[in-house]
Amino acid sequence: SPPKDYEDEVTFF
Amino acid sequence: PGLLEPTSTLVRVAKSASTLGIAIEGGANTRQPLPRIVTIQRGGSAHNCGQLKVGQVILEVNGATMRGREHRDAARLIAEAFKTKERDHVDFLVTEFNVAL
Repeated sequence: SPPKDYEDEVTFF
Repeated sequence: PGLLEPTSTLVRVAKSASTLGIAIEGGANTRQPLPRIVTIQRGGSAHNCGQLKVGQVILEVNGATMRGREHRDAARLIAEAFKTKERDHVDFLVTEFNVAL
């Protein structure tokens, strides 16, 4: 199954 | 020679700018189980400090482990560490190796 979209979550500070 | 021993480095980032100036990816339950630095923004405190690098994995923030924390939880901890008035710096324990020590 394709990786879940939150896999690529990026947060900028 | 042998396998390189993954070492960790404690980096103290002074709050020298209005932003920390990094971006992280990963967290528990993702293919990147510990937060990894993917961007360092010019002019931010991290860039001014000069010791953090893209690709480093963050093991601890101010002594609090990142292990087992989902992305949102890890991000909240980093944001609060930079925002709090209790300290004029943020301590990051980082490793160059993409391994969970």
